[in-house]
Amino acid sequence: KPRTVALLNQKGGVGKTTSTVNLGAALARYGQRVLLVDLDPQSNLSLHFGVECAPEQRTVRDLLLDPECRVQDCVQRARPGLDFVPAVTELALVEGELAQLEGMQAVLRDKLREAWGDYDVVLLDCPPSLGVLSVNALTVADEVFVPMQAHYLPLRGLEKLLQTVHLVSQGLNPSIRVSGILLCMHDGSSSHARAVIGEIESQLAQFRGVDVPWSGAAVLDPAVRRNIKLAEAPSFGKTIFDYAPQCPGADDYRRLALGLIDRWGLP
Amino acid sequence: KPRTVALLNQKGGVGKTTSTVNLGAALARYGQRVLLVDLDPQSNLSLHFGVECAPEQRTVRDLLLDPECRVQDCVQRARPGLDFVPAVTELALVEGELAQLEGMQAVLRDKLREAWGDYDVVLLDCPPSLGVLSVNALTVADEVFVPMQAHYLPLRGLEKLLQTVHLVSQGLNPSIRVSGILLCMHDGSSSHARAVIGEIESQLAQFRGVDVPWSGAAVLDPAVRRNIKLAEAPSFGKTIFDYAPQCPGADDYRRLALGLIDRWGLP
Ligand SMILES: Nc1ncnc2c1ncn2[C@@H]1O[C@H](COP(=O)(O)OP(=O)(O)OP(=O)(O)O)[C@@H](O)[C@H]1O
Ligand SMILES: Nc1ncnc2c1ncn2[C@@H]1O[C@H](COP(=O)(O)OP(=O)(O)OP(=O)(O)O)[C@@H](O)[C@H]1O
Ligand SMILES: [Mg+2]
Ligand SMILES: [Mg+2]
Repeated sequence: KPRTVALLNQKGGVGKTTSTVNLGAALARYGQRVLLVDLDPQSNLSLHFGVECAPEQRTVRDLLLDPECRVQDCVQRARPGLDFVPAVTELALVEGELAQLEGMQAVLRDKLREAWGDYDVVLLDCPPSLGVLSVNALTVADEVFVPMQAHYLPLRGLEKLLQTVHLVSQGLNPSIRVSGILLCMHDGSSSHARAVIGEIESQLAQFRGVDVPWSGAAVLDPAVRRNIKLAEAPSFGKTIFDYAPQCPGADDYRRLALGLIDRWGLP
Repeated sequence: KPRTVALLNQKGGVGKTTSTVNLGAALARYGQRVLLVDLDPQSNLSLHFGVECAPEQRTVRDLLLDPECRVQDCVQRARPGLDFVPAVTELALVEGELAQLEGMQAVLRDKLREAWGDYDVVLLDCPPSLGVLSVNALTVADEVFVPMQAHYLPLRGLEKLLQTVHLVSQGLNPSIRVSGILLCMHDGSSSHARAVIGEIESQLAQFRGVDVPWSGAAVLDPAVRRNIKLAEAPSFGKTIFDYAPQCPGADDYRRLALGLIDRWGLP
């Protein structure tokens, strides 16, 4: 089974899509076979690669609703070793459509299972909510990365997110783990950010040794620093490695990727 | 009828809540009677005032689902002249619960109508989606402000947002208008931001004189500059005027409020 990670935070605009694209691209540049799945009706992941879906292009909506549709039918090649399954705006209707299906939370897991042999890593870009699309991601993921800014309002959403993962771990996916908080748009010089990081670490420290999915969670290293080049790259349909390979943003995602390859024991 | 504005952008983390709170607080400091409504299950508006709802506190969920519940039953006084209706996490279930009701999009409009005499301005803080809660806001609003960062990915969501407002203007609320784009977390020195503003203005210019709800829309002046004090204030349950009244963020929201009082011809 490929290492499967959900990038999830119901707080909006925290860096989920930017991290999915650039972490995925960094892992692919280090030789891993990577699949990205866009689960957000805004289709920002697809836009990041400059892809507007042609009418006959199959998307994640077909994958979830059409029993005959397989991952291989939807996959697009973005870069060497980097594939993705695009989303469409109509994905927003899927919550209602899936609700009629038996076992609607496990549809994505069953579909991805067929493609396990083709990939080493799968990254799931979640929408800014904890609805059925995000639950589908949690049902198939081995681990969760929580992209967030070290600000107060995003911090407050963390409890609710952890509760949702806990619920999924008690039924749909007992082995899911929250491995880390991925700090994005980070400004290391800000005392507010340092205070929020202190609060995150003390919240996590309370659960060491307790039987919860986030007992081993920590703030991932390095933080991804704020860097306008990361916001510019998608307007050219490029990853940060195509657009500005020497900028701090590229460095941060490269170092994160190397840390993960080491931690997962990948070749 | 009070001037009713929806702060809406389905793109997450663009400054909707920060603008609702601080624009509302600025208008109240200039003597207007202001009501803020938190329509986001994340309840960031309520958190911004340091309010965690007590179990017996009525919230916007009661307002939408309980026919007997009135605005006056839910309102909390935040500052002199500044009231708000809090949200709760269970608001996320409202989409399913409202769906059974006849005329589910107009529930908020009918409830707010009773309180029209008490307020000069009503600001609606929307969740990062275009579902039934946001449609309820569009059904009662006179105008829409679109908070956004001058980045590429948020720009791409604008078309979809305008389409949704258009749909509402063709049935539920023919008089709704998109008055402006409220630039938040703005970095005036960035050439990327200037390029995106140019793109917004040229997209809007194409519709001058055309019969669409955004034919008169423009980028609002001033932009709200990026300023860490705006992100710090909510951790103390304060508006920017309590926390750092002389900072650039306070100046920007004061100037926006004065411009609106002038434009709306308020006392
Ligand atoms: N490290 C960074 N430095 C500067 N800008 C960034 C950085 N990371 C992301 N951005 C920009 O911030 C905005 C939000 O990022 P992104 O879209 O990745 O967040 P998201 O969590 O996926 O949002 P949503 O909740 O809407 O899906 C985008 O305009 C993006 O280009
Ligand atoms: N001008 C600004 N300068 C610096 N930080 C800001 C500014 N405006 C907002 N923020 C911070 O950016 C983050 C996102 O802002 P906010 O929560 O207001 O956005 P939102 O659009 O309401 O998000 P959501 O889509 O989750 O409801 C918050 O941490 C907030 O404190
Ligand atoms: Mg995203
Ligand atoms: Mg908000």
